[in-house]
Amino acid sequence: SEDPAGFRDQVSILFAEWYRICELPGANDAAFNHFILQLHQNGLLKGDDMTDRFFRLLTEISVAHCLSSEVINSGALQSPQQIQNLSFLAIDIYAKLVFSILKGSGKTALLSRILAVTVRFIQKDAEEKKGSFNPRPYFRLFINWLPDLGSLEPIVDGANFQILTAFANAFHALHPLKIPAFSYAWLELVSHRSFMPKMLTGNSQKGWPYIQRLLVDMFQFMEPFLRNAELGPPVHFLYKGTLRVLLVLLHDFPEFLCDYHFTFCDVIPPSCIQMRNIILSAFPRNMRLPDPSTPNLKIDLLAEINQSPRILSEVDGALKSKQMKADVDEYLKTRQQGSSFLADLKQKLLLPPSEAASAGTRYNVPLINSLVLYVGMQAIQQLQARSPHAQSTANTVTLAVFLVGAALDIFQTLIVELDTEGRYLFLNAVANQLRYPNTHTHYFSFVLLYLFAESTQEIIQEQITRVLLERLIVNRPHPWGLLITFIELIKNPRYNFWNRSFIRCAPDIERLFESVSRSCG
Amino acid sequence: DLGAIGDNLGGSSMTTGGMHDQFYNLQMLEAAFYKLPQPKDSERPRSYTPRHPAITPPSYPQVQAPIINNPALWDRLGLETYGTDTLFFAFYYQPNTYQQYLAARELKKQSWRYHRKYQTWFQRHEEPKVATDEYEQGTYVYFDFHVNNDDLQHGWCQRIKTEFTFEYNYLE
Amino acid sequence: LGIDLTTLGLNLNSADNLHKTFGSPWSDEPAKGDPDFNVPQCYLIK
Repeated sequence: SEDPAGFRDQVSILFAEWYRICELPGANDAAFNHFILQLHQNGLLKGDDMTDRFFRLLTEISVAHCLSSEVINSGALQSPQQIQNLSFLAIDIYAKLVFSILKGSGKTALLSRILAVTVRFIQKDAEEKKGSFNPRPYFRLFINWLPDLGSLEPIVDGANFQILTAFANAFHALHPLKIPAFSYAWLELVSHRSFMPKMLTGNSQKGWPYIQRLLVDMFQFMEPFLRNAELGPPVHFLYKGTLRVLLVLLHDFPEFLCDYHFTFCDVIPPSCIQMRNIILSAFPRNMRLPDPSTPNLKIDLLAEINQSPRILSEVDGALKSKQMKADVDEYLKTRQQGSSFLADLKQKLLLPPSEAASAGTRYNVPLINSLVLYVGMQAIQQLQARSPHAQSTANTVTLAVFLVGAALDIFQTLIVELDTEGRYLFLNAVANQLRYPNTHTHYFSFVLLYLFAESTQEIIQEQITRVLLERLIVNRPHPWGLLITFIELIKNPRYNFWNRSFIRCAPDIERLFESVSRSCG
Repeated sequence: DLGAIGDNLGGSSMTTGGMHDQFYNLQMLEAAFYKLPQPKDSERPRSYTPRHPAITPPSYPQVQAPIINNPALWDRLGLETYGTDTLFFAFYYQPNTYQQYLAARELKKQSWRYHRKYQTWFQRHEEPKVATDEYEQGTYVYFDFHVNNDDLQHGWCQRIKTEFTFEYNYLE
Repeated sequence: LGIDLTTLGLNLNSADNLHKTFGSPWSDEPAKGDPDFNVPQCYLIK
């Protein structure tokens, strides 16, 4: 509904008054507080509809002022690359007003309200302006707020965290799939040193799910564009920026990447091997990884190999959403030979044709990922249940027990029944568990090697090799469990690797394997 | 509402899943590519405006030398040999600046502790007589400003305070 | 084959946290200007 008559003028007069106070030399808190008291007395800060109108108009005035400064420059011939000089004076003054209001009140509810007004304003502006939307005024607004508000004295316990989550929710409401024209500014704000690290430090990791959700927002936006090997300059620029953010996370917060690897692998396309390797290479900072090329390395003697990794993602989410979990549990428990469970499996992993086109694959990749990891986790649990005393490692539980089991039936059915694409996605789901030393790495490494040894079709052995190799020939980093598995495959005569014809299927492939065998010692 | 991640990752994660189609998204991204945030968009001048600027002859430097914000300088000034006056000067006369922050850090390294309520730095003169989870009690040195009414002498000094209770919730 | 990630301007062997000087996803320079520090309110003597 329309603003009350004259309200807009009233707000711009107040804003001009605030600007004058700020520009006074040696302006002090008393003048600020007096002005803010007036706003309270005018009923503008109650947190009601008038409050929303007040801040929306202030946003409009300060953004318009900022963009009007751009108009002046456009007289000069403007090549797209030429950077507009914008004046952020009004934006900074407005940001300071919000900060001054909140500093005194300590009420995060008002901040949430102001952020909601700001988000709606940006969404509307982006929808109206489309290609001519300019994200920079809004970027500057948040750049003002994040360091100041994010470090406000916690007047009430946990106030800081509430402020940070208010920003996290605002960023989620502005994510690239909603406002693609805000994508670059958005990633810079989400990864800002006054925000992301604070969300990932302290507060007993309560901030982790928010950052995970924001990263998923980023990956989901890029996913369709990253399926192609060739990226246009805008996408490549965004991709490189995301790599930088992931490297900061890998270096400073590896446990965060470890614990959410499953979710991230769902939204990173299989073709983004290096980006996925960054996530899979993360390992807890207190862990020391033995060099994979150590001769006769006995990984099942490593203490960590018996510890299950922490997984914060909802592993069985996709299984549940497709009503498959009960059938899987039933089969794992009873291993009913007669049941049609195994026979129907492949069909259930396919996407409806209507979704296949936009998904870029005929298969439901998150469902395959969920099935593989969930089944593996159940198998590991069964193993640990059978030999609680020795904290199961494969060499304490006879290999036979380990390898037979319902889980292996499922994996063997998939590896034989699926077509090349399906098998590739299945093997990817398995290879995504080859990370730092833990029970999953151990188990899925066995599964891959077992499927290689037991399969009668060379195409399967070739595809297993390919899935491992394509993750190794990309630039570093390479996950520890991946190296361990590949070295075992090429060194252990049980797999008869060097007599497989496919390693000589072309001269450059032959050379590739020779160089690999040299580098793996 | 965080649990929704699992749901919207169901079948649809491989599609754009968003409000617009891929072509629109790419178009908007390309438009944004020419309006990237610039480094100066993030620079916020932490201009230090002295409250009571001392008027100095124009021949004096009119802005602070950049080295004053170099942590290495304050590591050196924090050495015992240089005493604490410089640190206290920076702390009390350069409010809300990086050097104030660095000076405070050096004072802390020398086991000075800032009392939020008295806005004064205290240092144990000897082991406290009483120490509980909430407070400690004993004799302390503290850095204070004093005014001598008779001879109008005034200035900063260090004093001894016996039987002082330092409540930890006032410890910054 | 991906890219050589050491060319992105981040010192991956640094003993310190990278996020303190992380300037932006678009630049391979560490954060410039005043480092991020916050003076507690109680330091601002009334």
